[in-house]
Amino acid sequence: NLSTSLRKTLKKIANYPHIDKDVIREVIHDIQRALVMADVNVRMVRDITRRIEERALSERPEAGMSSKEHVIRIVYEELVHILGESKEVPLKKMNIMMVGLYGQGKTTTAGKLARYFQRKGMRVAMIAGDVHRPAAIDQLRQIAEKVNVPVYYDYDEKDAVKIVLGGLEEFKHEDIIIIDTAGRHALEDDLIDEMRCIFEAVNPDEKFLVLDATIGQQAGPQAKAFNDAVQVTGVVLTKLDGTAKGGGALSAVAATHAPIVFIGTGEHPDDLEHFDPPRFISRLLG
Amino acid sequence: KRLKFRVLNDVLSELEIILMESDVALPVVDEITAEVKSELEGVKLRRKEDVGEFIEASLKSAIRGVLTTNPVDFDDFIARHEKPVVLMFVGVNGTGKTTTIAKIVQYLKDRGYSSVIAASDTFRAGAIEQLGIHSARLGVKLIKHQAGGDPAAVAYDAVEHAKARHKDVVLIDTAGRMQTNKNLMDEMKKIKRVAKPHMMIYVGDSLAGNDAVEQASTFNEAVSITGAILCKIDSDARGGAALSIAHAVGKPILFVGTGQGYKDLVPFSADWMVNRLFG
Ligand SMILES: Nc1nc2c(ncn2[C@@H]2O[C@H](COP(=O)(O)OP(=O)(O)OP(=O)(O)O)[C@@H](O)[C@H]2O)c(=O)[nH]1
Ligand SMILES: Nc1nc2c(ncn2[C@@H]2O[C@H](COP(=O)(O)OP(=O)(O)OP(=O)(O)O)[C@@H](O)[C@H]2O)c(=O)[nH]1
Ligand SMILES: [Mg+2]
Ligand SMILES: [Mg+2]
Repeated sequence: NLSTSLRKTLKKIANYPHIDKDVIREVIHDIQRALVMADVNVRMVRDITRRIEERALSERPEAGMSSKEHVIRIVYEELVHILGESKEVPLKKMNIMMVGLYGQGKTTTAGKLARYFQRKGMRVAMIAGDVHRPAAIDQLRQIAEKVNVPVYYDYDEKDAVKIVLGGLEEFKHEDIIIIDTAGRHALEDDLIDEMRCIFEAVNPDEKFLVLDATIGQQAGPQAKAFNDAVQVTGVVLTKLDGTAKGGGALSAVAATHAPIVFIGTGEHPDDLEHFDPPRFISRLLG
Repeated sequence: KRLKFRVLNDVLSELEIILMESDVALPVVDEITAEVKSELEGVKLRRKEDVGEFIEASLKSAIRGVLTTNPVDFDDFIARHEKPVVLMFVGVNGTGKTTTIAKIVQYLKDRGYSSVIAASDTFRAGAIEQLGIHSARLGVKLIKHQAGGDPAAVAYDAVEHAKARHKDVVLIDTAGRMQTNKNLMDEMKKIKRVAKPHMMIYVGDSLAGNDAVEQASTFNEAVSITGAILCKIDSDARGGAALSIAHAVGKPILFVGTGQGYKDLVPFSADWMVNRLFG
C-alpha cells in the first residue's frame, strides 16, 4: 500500500550519501588541530588536509555514513598510507644497529629487543658501542645482566668501530647481535661520521632509529640526517606510556621509508610492543 | 586606517605557522595570538606598510611577556640564600637532568661555590655510575646509596653532609619519570618533603613538541617548579618548548643546555629566544 512504499522510499532517501560541506569543513578543521597537537609536521598537516578536503568533497560517502564519518574514514586511509607497509622483523641471524638522538631510549630499547628475541628462542648478544656517554658501558652491562644476555665492552677503547668489530668477532656464533651506539644529532659532523664509519665497517642487517614520542617538528630533519648516513630500516617509537601522541613518527617514516617496527611503553625490558597502526592513529586523532 | 580584520588574520596566520614550526604548543600559540588580536582591535595606523611590522612587534612583545614572568635571578638567589642551598632537578626521562647537574656544579665552581651531589636516581641502570664519573671529574662529593635504595634517604643524607661540612649547594638528581605514573610522581613528592629544596628545577628537552605543556603542568602541580632548564638546543631545535613551558607553569626558563660539555650552559634571555623564533 502507499504508506508502506512511501516509508520504504523515505528510508532509501535517508540512506543516500549526502555531503554536508559545512560539517566537512568543521571536521577537517578539528582534525587539523588534532594533528598539529599530536606533533605531526606542520607542512605535512597542510598537505594531508588538502588531500582530505579534495577527497571528502569529491568522493561519495559509503552507505549510511554521516559526513563526519566520511571524513574520518578518509583521514584514516591517508594516515595509514603514510605509515606504509608494516613489517615483521624476521627471526633470522642478524646484526641490529641502534641509532638516534640523545636520550630517546636506544640503550633501554636494546635491552627490550634482547629479551624479545631471546623469548623467541634466538641466541642474543649485545655490543657496547657508545664510547662517549659517561657510564654507558655500565648501563648496558646492567641491562644485559637483567635480561641474561652476554655483552661485549671495552672501557679503554675510544674507537667505536674497533669495539663493534671486536664484538662481532666474539659473538659470531650468536643469532642476534644488538649494537648500542651513542646519542648524536644532525649538526655534529664528527659523530655523524662515526656512525657512518660503524655502518660501513659492519653493514648491519637492521638499522633501527629510536625516536621519542614527545619529539616535535625536528623529527623529520633529524630522521633524514640519520637515514642519509646509515639507511634506516626500522623506527622504534618510545615513551608511549606518557601522553605524547608521537606524530613525529610520521615524519620519520616519510623521511626514511622505513616502517615503525616496535613501540616502547615503559622502562623495563618487557615494555616493548609490536606497532599497531589503528591504535596509533586513533591515539593521534585524540 | 583601522587594522582590517582580514589583513590582521592573514599576517597572524603566517606568524602562527612560524611558532608552530618552532615547537610552540598549539594552545600557547592560540593564547598568544588571541592576546595580540585583542591588543590590535580597532588600532589606527598611519601607513599601510606599518601593518605587518606592527603585528609582529605586538606578537614579539606578547612572547617576551610570557618569557619574563616571575623572573628568578639564579646567581643572586644562590648568593643571598642561607647555605646550604638545596636544588632539586626533576623531569621526564632522558631530558638531560644528570648532565645539567654536572654543568650547574661547574657553573657554581666558577663562581666560588662548593657543591654536593645526591644520587637520588636509585632506579635506572648506570645512573649512580654516571654521576660517579661526573663528580670525580668535577672534584665534588657524591652522596650515594646502593642501587634500588630510597631516593629520599639519599637526598636527606646529602643535605646533612652539606650542613656538617659547610658546603654551599646540594644538587639532587632524580630519576626520569612520566608525569602519568602516579607512583613515581608520589615518590618525587616524598623526596621534596624530606629534602626541602629551595629551588625545584624542571629540566626539559628542546626537541619536545606539544606534550611539553602537559608534562610541565603536571610536574608543576605536583611539586611547584621554581624555574626550568631547557637542554639540547644545539640540536637545531628552535626551542619553542621554552615558550610552552613558561606559559604552562608561569615560571622562567633559567638556562639553556647547548651541548654535552660542562661549559655548555647559557643563561636564558627572552630576547635571545625571540630572535631565535623569528630568525
Ligand atoms: N617511560 C619510558 N621511559 C623510557 C622508555 N624508553 C626509554 N626510557 C627511559 O628514557 C631514558 C633514556 O633512555 P636511554 O636508553 O638511556 O636513552 P639513549 O637513547 O640510550 O640515551 P643516550 O645514549 O644518552 O643518547 C631512561 O630513563 C630510560 O629508562 C619508554 O618506552 N618509556
Ligand atoms: N647535545 C646535547 N646533549 C645533551 C644535552 N644535555 C644532555 N645531553 C645528552 O642527553 C643524554 C641524556 O642526558 P642525561 O643527563 O642522562 O638525561 P637524564 O634526564 O638524566 O636522563 P634520565 O635520568 O634517564 O631520565 C646524554 O647523552 C647527554 O649527554 C645538551 O644540552 N646538548
Ligand atoms: Mg644510550
Ligand atoms: Mg639522569
